[in-house]
Amino acid sequence: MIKLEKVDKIYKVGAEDVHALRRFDFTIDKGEYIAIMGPSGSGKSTLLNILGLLDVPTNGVYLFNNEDVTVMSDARLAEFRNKRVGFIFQTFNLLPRTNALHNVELPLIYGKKSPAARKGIALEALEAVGLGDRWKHKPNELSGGQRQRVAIARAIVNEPEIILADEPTGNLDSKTGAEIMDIIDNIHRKGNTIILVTHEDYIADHADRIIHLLDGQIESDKRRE
Amino acid sequence: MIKLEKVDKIYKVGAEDVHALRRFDFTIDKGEYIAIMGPSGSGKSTLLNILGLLDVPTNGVYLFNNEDVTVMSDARLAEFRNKRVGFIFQTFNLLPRTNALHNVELPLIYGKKSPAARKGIALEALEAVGLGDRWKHKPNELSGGQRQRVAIARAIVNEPEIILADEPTGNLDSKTGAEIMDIIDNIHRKGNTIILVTHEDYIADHADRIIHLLDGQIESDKRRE
Ligand SMILES: Nc1ncnc2c1ncn2[C@@H]1O[C@H](COP(=O)(O)OP(=O)(O)OP(=O)(O)O)[C@@H](O)[C@H]1O
Ligand SMILES: Nc1ncnc2c1ncn2[C@@H]1O[C@H](COP(=O)(O)OP(=O)(O)OP(=O)(O)O)[C@@H](O)[C@H]1O
Ligand SMILES: [Mg+2]
Ligand SMILES: [Mg+2]
Repeated sequence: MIKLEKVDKIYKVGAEDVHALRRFDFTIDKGEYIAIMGPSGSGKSTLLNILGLLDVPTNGVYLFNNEDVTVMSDARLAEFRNKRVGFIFQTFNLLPRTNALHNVELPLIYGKKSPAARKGIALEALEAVGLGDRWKHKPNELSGGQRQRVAIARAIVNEPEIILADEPTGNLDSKTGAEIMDIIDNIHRKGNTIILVTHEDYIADHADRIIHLLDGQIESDKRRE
Repeated sequence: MIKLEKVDKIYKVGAEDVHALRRFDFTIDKGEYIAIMGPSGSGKSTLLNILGLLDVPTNGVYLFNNEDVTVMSDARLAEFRNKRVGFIFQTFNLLPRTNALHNVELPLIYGKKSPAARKGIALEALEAVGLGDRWKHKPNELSGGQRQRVAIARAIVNEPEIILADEPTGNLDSKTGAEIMDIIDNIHRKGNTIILVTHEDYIADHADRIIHLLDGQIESDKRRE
């Protein structure tokens, strides 16, 4: 379903080249539940950004259902980003000037639902992450873990087939983190694909397959028995 | 050394009052090593912001060395914030348009050192957190955990007496997190005061005293034997 072949990601900083991903080969089938671990700076967010079409490889190929994404039409790319993929960012990336409800509502705006239905769906997503009573708050009127949960609610509100989650429990206490993992596990049970970056073993243990990165390459790739 | 007496922090959101801290009593002596834990939204960052003079109580008193901070002169308050306290923010708060070295150099700018000495000290702080080869990168050219480490280097560069750290290892793998805890433990051994917010028990175990917050109040306050 998703295939990276010999992908390089090279950033230029001044005169220097930073190799964030190196000759990266990676295949993911529909419905898999994958955890990606590795040291700070090893390429996890870079990999997720490329998978979510938020960034492009410097070299190599990204095939989605055997189709090269670089030759997909703009309409197909937009549909992929807005409807098929839900992205939970490591630094949340909420709109600062609007409240939690509107932030969560955003992915629904291009769909066919009425404004009232959108608000109802967004409110349910906020209730699912324990923030039903915080919908009016703007991001700077929320705690760090609350902002993270708004970002999670926004990623799941469109019921996407693929969840790309970059450290979704990094700012959460263990009880709230467990509630979020219940939501993600449920999405997986419905047949969807989960790719989760985490540095916590007990979070990675929810996945069926654990991949360790080191210096922009795969160091190990193990399936659970 | 630090005393909060019957402190309330009440935010207004539209017509609603949010009680982030409620009748909060808290005493910290010089040289203590305290961990603050509690659920997402329980008031941990609010408490740290008040202790670091980045926010003011709605009611109640904050005494620093028996002096009410609200009657301190502006010069004394500035000295407290810039020289006596090092603050590691939950969301890093780096200057986006300048590189890691300049971000770390910032607290030194009001001191008496030469520009060359400031750069050398800032570079050493970046090397101490494993980022000596990333000093030219701007925040958006760094990974999440690298930005967190720049925020840590900036907080310690002035050798402050009090470190206020809001989830300093939240974006770090366990090995890098352990390296950061070594740095913080060392600062404590020199006689300084550490107040650390974390949701990880193994990080809290570095402290001598662990405080649990719930709904803006202290639920438990235990010293290690
Ligand atoms: N500027 C603000 N305006 C309104 N409410 C706020 C504001 N800042 C914080 N709050 C609310 O105050 C409560 C405490 O927030 P705080 O940031 O201290 O929590 P926290 O314990 O640090 O949580 P986390 O573990 O998620 O970082 C939260 O319920 C939050 O919604
Ligand atoms: N825009 C950029 N320009 C230059 N270098 C970059 C850029 N983005 C990332 N890097 C570098 O690429 C490497 C990989 O970054 P990435 O964000 O993928 O790491 P990560 O594994 O997510 O780390 P963390 O666990 O700290 O979040 C890092 O060394 C980083 O400094
Ligand atoms: Mg990352
Ligand atoms: Mg907080």
